[in-house]
Amino acid sequence: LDELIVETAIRRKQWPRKILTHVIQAMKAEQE
Amino acid sequence: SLNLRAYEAQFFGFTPQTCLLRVYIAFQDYLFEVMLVVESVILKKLEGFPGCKISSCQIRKSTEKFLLFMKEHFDKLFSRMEEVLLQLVLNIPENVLLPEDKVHQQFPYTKAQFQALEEEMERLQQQYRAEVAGGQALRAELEEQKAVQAELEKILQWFDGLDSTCREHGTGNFKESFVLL
Amino acid sequence: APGRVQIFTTVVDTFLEKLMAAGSYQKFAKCYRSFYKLQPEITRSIYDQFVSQLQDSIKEEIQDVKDEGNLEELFNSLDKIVEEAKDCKEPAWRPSGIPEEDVRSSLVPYLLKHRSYLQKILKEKEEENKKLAQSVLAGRDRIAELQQLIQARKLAWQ
Repeated sequence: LDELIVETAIRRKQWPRKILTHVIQAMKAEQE
Repeated sequence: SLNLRAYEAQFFGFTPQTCLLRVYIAFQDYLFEVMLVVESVILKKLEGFPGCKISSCQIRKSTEKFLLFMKEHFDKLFSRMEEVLLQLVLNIPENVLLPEDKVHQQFPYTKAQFQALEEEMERLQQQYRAEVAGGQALRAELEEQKAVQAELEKILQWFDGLDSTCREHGTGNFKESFVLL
Repeated sequence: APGRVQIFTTVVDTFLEKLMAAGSYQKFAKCYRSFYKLQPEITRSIYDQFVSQLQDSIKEEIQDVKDEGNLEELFNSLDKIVEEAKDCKEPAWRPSGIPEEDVRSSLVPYLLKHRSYLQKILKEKEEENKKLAQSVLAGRDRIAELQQLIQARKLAWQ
């Protein structure tokens, strides 16, 4: 349980940034 | 505990429970280790008194008695310490938002608002594409107009040429002009 | 208010103090009564060693935990974050447990930026097309004018 909590918390912290990177790339490509 | 303290884990990178469990086990190990050292020192000292009647079994019983007593107090004190640390140190007050989540405070978008924003962007994109197409059509017509105007101007020049030819030769009536032409 | 580092240290020290107060020399001597009767001085020095050894081990352990978990830095930065939030009385946002929901807000600032970019280029394109449309209309008028001129010339000749 503990590892799951830490794993989930780390994803909550890091993944929005990762997803954002792809979204921003997609937007830039669209703009180009 | 009911409260998984996932938000604290997001900040600390470990759950408060783990941290305190780690401390508890370490402290407990030290307590046991030190007790064993105490016991071995006493037994060593007793070797210096061959005549005395204190057996190692008795010493072991004393050790267990003292350890039991210490362990009880240890657990009581540790759970109080745990309570304080969970409350005052290893906790994130409910009014506090971590920096990486600030965006939720600045843009608390509901699903509907988010969808509306996406639809608006879709519409803008379509409008833009329409404008681009419109612009291309307008440019195409401008090109066409250039050609048509050039043609029409050529015809007008032709008429001008016609007139000036007649003027140059000063012909009066039509028949002569026609022959000239 | 004392920071988290200070509270942590104080709480651990208090824990130690109380633990040692509970495991007093009297208690120790009472448990090891037979040995205490035989050698009271040695009992005292063994007890003193027991206390200092236990305290040192626990203090060392705490320092290890602090170093391992980088606790001091984390505690100080959490103090700062809490201090900055002192004016917010409302309960702050917390992860909903639905990733799709939680990631949305992170995207919004970029979508808004993209939206204003789209609005900008659409406006530029509209203005550009307005000018183009004016030139097309002017061109059409010009062509109509030329056609009329030609028509007039043609009629004159006819």
